[in-house]
Amino acid sequence: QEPLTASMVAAALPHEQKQMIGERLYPLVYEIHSQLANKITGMLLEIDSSELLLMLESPESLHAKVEEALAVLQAHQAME
Amino acid sequence: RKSTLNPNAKEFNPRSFSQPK
Repeated sequence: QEPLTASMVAAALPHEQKQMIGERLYPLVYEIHSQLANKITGMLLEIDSSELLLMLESPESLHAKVEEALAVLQAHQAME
Repeated sequence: RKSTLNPNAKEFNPRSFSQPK
């Protein structure tokens, strides 16, 4: 699978852009946390596309964001 | 620092990814 580039994303329709990025992001998130991969990917997709593209290229920053999303989710669940 | 991530975000449903068994 060829890497997703900013120009590929820019060429897509606005509602397709996040889906395109999500398709790449989901398997990576799934490797880190399979049970919450759908939820965590959905949370990460609210981040700017340009930042998401950088995260796809950087396992360290992706990992940090997944951990951050998990912490936010756990804090949210604890409040309910 | 407070996270900007939203715990109420909609779940993402992949079209193409098949989950490994």
